Amino acid sequence: SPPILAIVNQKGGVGKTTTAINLACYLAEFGHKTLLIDADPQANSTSGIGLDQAQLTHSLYDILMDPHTLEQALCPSPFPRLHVIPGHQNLASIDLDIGRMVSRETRLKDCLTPLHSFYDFILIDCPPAINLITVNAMVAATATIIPVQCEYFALEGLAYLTQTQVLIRENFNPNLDLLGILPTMYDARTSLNRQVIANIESVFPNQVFSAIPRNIKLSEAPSHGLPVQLYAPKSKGAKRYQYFTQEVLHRVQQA
Amino acid sequence: SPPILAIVNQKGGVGKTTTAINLACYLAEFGHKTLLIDADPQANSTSGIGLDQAQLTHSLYDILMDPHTLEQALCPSPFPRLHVIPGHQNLASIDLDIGRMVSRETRLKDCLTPLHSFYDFILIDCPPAINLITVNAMVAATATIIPVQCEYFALEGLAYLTQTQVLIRENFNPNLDLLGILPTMYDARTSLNRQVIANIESVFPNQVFSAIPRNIKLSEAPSHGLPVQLYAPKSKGAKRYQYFTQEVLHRVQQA
Ligand SMILES: Nc1ncnc2c1ncn2[C@@H]1O[C@H](COP(=O)(O)OP(=O)(O)OP(=O)(O)O)[C@@H](O)[C@H]1O
Ligand SMILES: Nc1ncnc2c1ncn2[C@@H]1O[C@H](COP(=O)(O)OP(=O)(O)OP(=O)(O)O)[C@@H](O)[C@H]1O
Ligand SMILES: [Mg+2]
Ligand SMILES: [Mg+2]
Repeated sequence: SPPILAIVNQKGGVGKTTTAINLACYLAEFGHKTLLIDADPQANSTSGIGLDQAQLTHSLYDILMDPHTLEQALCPSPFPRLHVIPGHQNLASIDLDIGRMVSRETRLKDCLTPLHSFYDFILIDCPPAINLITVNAMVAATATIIPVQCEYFALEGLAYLTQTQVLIRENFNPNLDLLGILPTMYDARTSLNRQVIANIESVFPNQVFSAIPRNIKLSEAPSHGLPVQLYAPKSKGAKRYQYFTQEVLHRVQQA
Repeated sequence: SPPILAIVNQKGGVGKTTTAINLACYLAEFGHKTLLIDADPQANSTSGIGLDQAQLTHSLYDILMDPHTLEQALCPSPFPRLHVIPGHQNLASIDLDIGRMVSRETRLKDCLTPLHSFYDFILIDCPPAINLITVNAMVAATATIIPVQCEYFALEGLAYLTQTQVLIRENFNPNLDLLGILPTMYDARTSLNRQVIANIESVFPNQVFSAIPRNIKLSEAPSHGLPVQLYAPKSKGAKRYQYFTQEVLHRVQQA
């Protein structure tokens, strides 16, 4: 199987979608065939990459309900070597819709098996919750990437998230690794950010990526439906996500 | 019934918890008996207000499963005139646990009825999702407050959220009002923020509160378990939440 990276954190607004979009686009630019799966009912990855939701007929929801719709849901993106499985608002009720099915935790993993030979990387952008969708993503994944904002509330949930990862490794997916923790919206001038990052590095030695700084170009890019590498290629935000992509490639090869 | 305000937005990290804590504490400071309900599995309102989760025996989860546990879950806060119903991680599975029950949408509303005479205000901090918990909060509420970060992704979900509110008004709660939209982490120097706020004001005329600026004291306060009015009372963040509380009081009296 290719590397399947689940971008997870139940804390909201920490940069999961921004990381998913920009990592996917840099991997594609570096020559890797990449699939980006939008597992969030908000479908921000879908719109942030320039797809028009009104034109899409299928989404991840349809695949989870009926795996035969995989081919119809898979769609090209505006960028070479990058395909997308779009998100949709109906994902909000998926816990209730698949909650009573047999092997409800492994539905996504089973759906992705036929795609392994087509892609070099598969990324999954997760919703801000530890629900059945996020569990499905972590069961299907070979590793997780955890974006964290260096503030108090973001730190609180980190212990619970890593405990969940241990449970999933023990019960469903023995190969699930933590690829790393990515500090986002980092401002080295604020002592809170410095304290939190020092705290994380002491708890997760050697598992913290170089921080992504707060950079306005990163929040402007999605309103143009572009990744930052096309919207503002010389910005600090673009350079740091390019460097992060190289760090990911390096860690994946080591694993 | 007293005003029951649900603080909602499925977009993550827009300032729901920061708004819930600081509004609750200023209402209590102004002399109003206030109940803050933490309906988020992350339980950030619970820890942000200084409660130690390890000491708590019950939470909102217990009440939704068995309304007789209301008295046990209700707890005082460190601040006069402010009580809390804590959140808990087990709320993450509530959709599955109450999803098949009769009148699953009105469980919270029914639980709160015995409390009406004790409080002048009830606030509900919601999780970043439109799930059964958020629906319960909107069914129980007399009005919603929608914090919005003035960025692209936050704008995308606003239409879906207001549509959901219309559906809830038609099917469950004819009195549900939109008290207002609160722009948060606002930086007037960035054109994206100015454009988004202008967009919101044109779509929701007369329903937009004065913006809360980005202010580091607001993100530092929860790590001390204090509302900003006690952590940094002279900060811009404190003054703007104080002014916002007065705006809320004014709008509630008008309604
Ligand atoms: N490094 C950064 N600098 C500045 N703004 C950023 C940065 N990273 C993300 N943002 C902005 O912050 C907001 C939150 O980011 P994003 O939506 O990617 O987070 P998320 O974790 O996917 O949120 P959710 O929990 O709702 O899915 C967005 O408006 C985004 O444009
Ligand atoms: N006006 C502000 N200025 C600076 N930082 C802020 C402001 N409002 C909130 N924050 C910080 O931004 C982060 C997100 O805020 P908060 O946790 O209140 O949002 P939320 O909508 O409750 O998130 P979630 O969707 O995870 O429940 C927190 O770290 C908080 O301290
Ligand atoms: Mg997202
Ligand atoms: Mg919150």
